[in-house]
Order: sequence, then structure tokens, then C-alpha cells
Amino acid sequence: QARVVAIAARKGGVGKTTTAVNLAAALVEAGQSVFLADLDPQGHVASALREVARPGPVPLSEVLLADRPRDVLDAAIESGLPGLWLTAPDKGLGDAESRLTGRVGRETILQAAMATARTRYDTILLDCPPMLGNLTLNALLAADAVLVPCDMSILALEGVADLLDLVVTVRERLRHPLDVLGVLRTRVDGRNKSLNDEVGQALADNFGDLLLDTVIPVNSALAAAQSAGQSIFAFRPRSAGADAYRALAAEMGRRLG
Amino acid sequence: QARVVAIAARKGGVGKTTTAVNLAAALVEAGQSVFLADLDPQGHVASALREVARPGPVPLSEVLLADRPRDVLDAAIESGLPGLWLTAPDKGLGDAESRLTGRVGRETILQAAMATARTRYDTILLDCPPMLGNLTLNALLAADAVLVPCDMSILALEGVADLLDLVVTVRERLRHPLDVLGVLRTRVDGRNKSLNDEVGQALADNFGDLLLDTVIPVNSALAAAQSAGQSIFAFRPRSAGADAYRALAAEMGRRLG
Ligand SMILES: Nc1ncnc2c1ncn2[C@@H]1O[C@H](COP(=O)(O)OP(=O)(O)OP(=O)(O)O)[C@@H](O)[C@H]1O
Ligand SMILES: Nc1ncnc2c1ncn2[C@@H]1O[C@H](COP(=O)(O)OP(=O)(O)OP(=O)(O)O)[C@@H](O)[C@H]1O
Ligand SMILES: [Mg+2]
Ligand SMILES: [Mg+2]
Repeated sequence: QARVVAIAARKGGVGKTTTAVNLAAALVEAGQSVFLADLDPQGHVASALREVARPGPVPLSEVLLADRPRDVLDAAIESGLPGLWLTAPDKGLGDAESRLTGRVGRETILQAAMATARTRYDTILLDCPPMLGNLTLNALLAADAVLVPCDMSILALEGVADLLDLVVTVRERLRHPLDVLGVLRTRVDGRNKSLNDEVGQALADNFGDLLLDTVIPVNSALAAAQSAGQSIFAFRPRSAGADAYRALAAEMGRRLG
Repeated sequence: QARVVAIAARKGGVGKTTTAVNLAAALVEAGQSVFLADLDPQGHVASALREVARPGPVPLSEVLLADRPRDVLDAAIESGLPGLWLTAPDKGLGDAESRLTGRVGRETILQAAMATARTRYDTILLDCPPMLGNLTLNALLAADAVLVPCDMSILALEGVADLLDLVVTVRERLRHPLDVLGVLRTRVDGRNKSLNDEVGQALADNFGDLLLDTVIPVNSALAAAQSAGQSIFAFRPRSAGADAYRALAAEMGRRLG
């Protein structure tokens, strides 16, 4: 059975997609088979892996909006990296976000569509849009654990609390046993010492043992890899960014078993 | 009559709120009266201006969801800066995003609520969430022009095209004469020369004369000002960030008259 992790944060630009893509690639490098589903209408998973934006067999939004239960694997496409499967960019997810509102049991559609996928992969990652709406909710209900990237800003920190509140609602009201894998500090710029100390202290005070040990530094190779449409491991395997995402994959293994 | 400018981009973290807050403050410094409405459920306008998160008289979401036409000024609160009025953080905007879907004429609710405000201020700015949904649509229909921040990344650049497509739909299908004030390059890091050249070239190729002359550099004072809850002009008036946002205010004046 696969471990399923949602990568979610309401704050925009904190590194959700950068984390989803490079964590997936790190797990594949460590020998795992990985399925990375992109629940964001921006469709940046495929651009970050320069996957030809060829349409998948079925867009993910069609799986979510189907009248009868579908299989998320209908939307799976092979990436250029052996062992890593993706979903194609799907602008229709923007429409699905609002159309899901009226559906009965709208939160559990993706969960029901993942039964087969869970038997086919070692790990499934779900990249979420910067909003706590129906798409993120579907990811949380389909996941065993949630990973919350947070950059070193007071604004991003505020958003983490909102997400953790939603996790409590998912556990209590929807009775889904969702773990918090942890809060991942991202885009940490060694030069901004006073801001890092201030926000770092606030993060420790607010989230204490939820903070992951792994910290992702600001590393221009990560942004350049994205522009080149490659994972950091294909683009610059001996960079600070590559080391950090390998460490994250290892920490995830330790925490989730 | 006020000039109304929406600050919108689907891509998260490109500097929409940083631009909204500091452009507003630059206009106030230049002697204008400004109303800055926060259409993002994150509510970061008030945190960036350390406005005590006291509730407004009426939350903005209540104005948008009212059965009969309301006045956006019912939601206005004074900021700490004379001449600048805001709306309070309103998590209810998350709910409003999906509830607006079913309303007749859902796109023009904010536009109708702004009639009085347009006579009271020199400029009205509308900060948008990182999503091309009902809230951003309401901002575009209420605005005379849209300002599109874009950081130096291929991913952000892709999102600009989506927004410009939406502008065409707003003009043609909804018959609203919306201008594009321009695409604003943000978070430009002088040290990443090759990425800037690559993305800069792609921006020029794709958006040519829509690119604003003003460029916002990466400036840690902007992030630190936000953490301190101040505009850049209160926090560090002689910084690169302050200069850039003054230049933006001046360029806006030239382009919009
Ligand atoms: N550690 C890092 N070092 C340098 N640049 C980074 C790092 N992490 C992310 N970035 C850059 O920051 C920008 C935002 O990252 P990304 O798109 O992954 O965030 P996101 O949370 O997925 O955004 P969105 O909210 O739009 O989905 C991108 O341009 C990316 O290249
Ligand atoms: N020019 C800049 N220099 C340095 N930091 C910046 C700059 N512009 C924005 N930032 C920082 O980048 C982060 C993202 O900026 P901001 O929150 O304004 O973007 P946004 O587009 O409003 O995000 P969202 O999509 O979540 O609404 C913030 O932490 C902010 O402090
Ligand atoms: Mg993303
Ligand atoms: Mg914002």
C-alpha cells in the first residue's frame, strides 16, 4: 500500500510545487515508484518537469466530476523519469473547484478514485493550489499525511495555522485519520539573518515539534532547474537544493515508516 | 472619480500584496486619498500594515453576498496611515468564493457596490487572491485597469497569459472596458543574471509593450517591513524597495492620467 502525502499551503509561492516535484524525484532516485498528481489548475508540475504538456488520457478534473466513481489512474501519464508518473496540466481544475461545491460527499471523490493507485505505487504525492477549497480538501481526504511548506515570512506562517485548523476539521467532522508529516521551512536565505531569527522563533513558538528537521535553503539552482524543466537531480545533482530534497525524502521515510 | 486598479495574478507569491500595500502607501505619500480593498481570504493587507485585525463594521464578504445592493464603504476601516483606508481581514471571503458561483450576475456585485467609493477617493486598489475565480472576476469588473505582478520565473510567466485571456473574456463577453495597466516585474534578484536574462527575454517576447518600465528588485527591506507591519516608506524610506514603489506610483500616474 502506497503512502499518500498531500503538499498543501494556502499561502502562494512558498514552494509547494518545487517540493512536490523534487521530493518525487528524490524518492525515485532512492528506488521508489511514485505517482505525482497535480490538483492545481496552474498545472506547474508538468512544466517543472518539462513534460510535454500532452493531454493525459483523461483530465484529472473529469475524474473528479464524473457521475460514477472513476480511477485516478485514468489520468496518469508517464514522466520523462522512469518510475515517476504524473497527471497532465488541467485548466479544467479551476472549473472543478467551483462545480464540486454542490456535489454530495464532494470531499471524498479523489479518495474513492485512488484505491487502485494505492496498490501500484510506493508513494503518491498530491500538489495543491494556494487555496483551502474543494481541491485541497479532496487531497487531504485522500492523503495519509500532509506536508506544509512555509517560507520565512510572517504571512506564510499565518496561513499554516489556517491549514492546521482545516486538518482538525477533517479529522473530527469528516472522521478521516490525517497525520501532519510536518511544517517544512523553505526558501531560507542565509543572508537575511534577522528575518530568519524572527520568523524562525515564531515558527518554533507556534508549531514546535511539527517543524521538520530538514530545511530547504534559497538555492537559485532550484529555480533554474524549474525553468529548464528538470528536477534538481537532473539539473544539478550536487547543489544545496538537491541535498536538501534528498534529506527531506529520508526524513519522510523515518517519520512515516 | 477614482481610478480603480485591480492587482491580480494567478501565480502565488509574486508580490500582489506587497505591491498593493506599498503602491497604496506611495500614492498616499504623494498626497492622494486611497482605499485598498482586500479580496483575498488570507487577509494579508491588514497584516502587512499591522492594522489591528479588528473587524470592520461589516466584512467584505457580507457586502458581496448581500441579497440587495450594498456599499463597499460599509466594510472600510481607517488604516494607521492618514489618507489610506482598508478593508479588514475576512476569512469569510473563502466561503464567498464558492457561494458566489450560483448568483445571477455574480461578476458585477463589487462593481455595483463601489459607486459611492469612486466619488470619495483618488485611487482604489483591489488586492486579489492567487486564483482566477469569482473574487478576482469581481475585482476585474470593478476596475478600470489591471496590474499584473510577475516574478522572474517561467511558472509565473505562464500565469500572466491566463490572466490576459480572462481580461479578453471580461471585455468581450461581459462588455466591460478593462485596460491592462501593465505587467510588473517583481522580486528581480540582480545576482541571478542568467535566469533574469532568460525569463526577461521570454517576458519581452510574450508581453512586449505591456511590460511596465518600473522593475521591483528583490529587497529584504520589503519582507522585513511586512514582518514589522509597516509600509516600506515607514520602515525604510531610503531603500531600493521604497524607490521602486515610488517609481511605480509615478508610472501609474503617467499611464492612467
Ligand atoms: N528553495 C528555493 N530556492 C530558490 N527558489 C525557490 C525555492 N523554492 C521555490 N523557489 C521559487 O519560488 C517560486 C515559487 O515556488 P513554487 O512555484 O514551487 O511555490 P508554490 O507554493 O507551488 O506556488 P503556488 O502557490 O503558485 O502554487 C518559484 O519561482 C520557484 O522557482
Ligand atoms: N521585491 C521583493 N523583495 C523581497 N521580498 C519580496 C518582494 N516582494 C515580495 N516579497 C516577499 O515575497 C513573499 C510573497 O509576496 P506577497 O505575499 O506580496 O505575494 P502575493 O502574490 O500577494 O502572494 P499570494 O499569492 O499568497 O497572495 C512575501 O514573503 C514577501 O515579503
Ligand atoms: Mg504550486
Ligand atoms: Mg497576496
